[in-house]
Amino acid sequence: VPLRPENTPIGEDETTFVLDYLEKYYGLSSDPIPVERKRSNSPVEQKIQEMQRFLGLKVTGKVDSDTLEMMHKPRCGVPDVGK
Amino acid sequence: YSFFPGSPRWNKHDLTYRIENYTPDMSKADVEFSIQKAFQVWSEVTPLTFQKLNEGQADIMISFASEAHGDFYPFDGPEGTLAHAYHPGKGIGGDAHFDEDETWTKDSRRYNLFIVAAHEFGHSLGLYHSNVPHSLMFPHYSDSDPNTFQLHQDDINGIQTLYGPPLKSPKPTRSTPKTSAVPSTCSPNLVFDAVTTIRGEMLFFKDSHFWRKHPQLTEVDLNLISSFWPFLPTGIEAAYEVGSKDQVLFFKGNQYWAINGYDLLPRYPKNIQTLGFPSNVRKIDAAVHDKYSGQTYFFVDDLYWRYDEHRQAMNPGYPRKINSDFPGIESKIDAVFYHQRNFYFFQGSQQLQFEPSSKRVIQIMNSNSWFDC
Repeated sequence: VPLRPENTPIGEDETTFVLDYLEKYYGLSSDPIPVERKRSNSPVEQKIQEMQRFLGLKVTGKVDSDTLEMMHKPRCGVPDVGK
Repeated sequence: YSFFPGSPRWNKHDLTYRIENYTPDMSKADVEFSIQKAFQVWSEVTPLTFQKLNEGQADIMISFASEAHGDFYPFDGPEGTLAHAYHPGKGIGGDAHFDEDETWTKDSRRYNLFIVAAHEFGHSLGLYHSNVPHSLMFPHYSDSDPNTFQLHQDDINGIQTLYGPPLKSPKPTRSTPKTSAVPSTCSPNLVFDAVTTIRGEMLFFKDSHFWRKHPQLTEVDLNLISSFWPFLPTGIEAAYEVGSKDQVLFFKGNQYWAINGYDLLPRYPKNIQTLGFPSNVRKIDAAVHDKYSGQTYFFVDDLYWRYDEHRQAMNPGYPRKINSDFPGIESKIDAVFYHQRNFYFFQGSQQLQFEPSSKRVIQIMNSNSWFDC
């Protein structure tokens, strides 16, 4: 399967993977996000920024390739923030 | 570094751990050694000590499991989450779980159990994740060399905030061997504390370590005594195997321990006087069992005793002078073992092969000639 060209939107399965990761390690609430909240600086974007800040990545609030690559790295199951 | 909310920590320094089950990826001894070394990472920079229990409830229970395994955090198959652990507390508090769907190793192939366990035990002691990229408590697995592992200052600052620095005087704990300096296998001046056979292999003891050698194999394994037999002291002075009973006896001072495999036999350690030694004998220099005659020889300074394993009693007419029955063997003997109808006596860095049938020394070698240096 050819590599995805730079900055193409991530697929459905990756979206699920990203949301799982943020729930598991950054305390993203698993409650459905009200649509109007999506337009603003949504909780997902905040959590992505929190993760990028904690792991020393460029803080963009977007799931760029570096962020996605970091999310796929093997790690400890204990969360990075929160309870 | 960071702490769990509320900064939970253990309110005692002497902690216990128990390995509830073992991954099939590694030998039991390698798992135990990796776990013991992982605790040693933390005991070396704090007042904490870690003692291994073989049954019952320990502060830190260690297990391997796949997918859902009885807590609210199922594992996720190969890769992804490797392990998790709980902060100090009762019940599941402190416990560490390792994902059995990973491949666990004792070397730098993924995933090295020692490295992951050292990280998880940081959680078991109260550390949360650190955002310092090369610290042990950084969330992601690092392919560092387990043999040159060094704790990051950030980890040390974190754990010492919880428990303080190590006690000034060296503390006698199981998990921190007195001389953890690793002896050099091919040093020409290597002097052994004790040597014995065990189930076809030879074990050469020195301080807190022993070398394991199979006569037919060239390589030799170096291990911590405590990784096989955590109940044994360091500095073993004598040891011998009674193959017919599948037992090995270890001596230090006026005590001795009998083991079967990994296990200490009930009601041990015992006092050496129970073997029939006079009360003025306070320690044994070396011991060896001759399976053909059923006799065990104990060497103390320039004398030796002979013990009948069948009658379980010392033979009358002993002690006798060593050189009267072992010409060419002068006192004091460091160690001795029996192999293919010969006695191998160790004195300093020399090894003397003694042939009982001709009652003479037939070869003199370096003590570590078995290590193929």
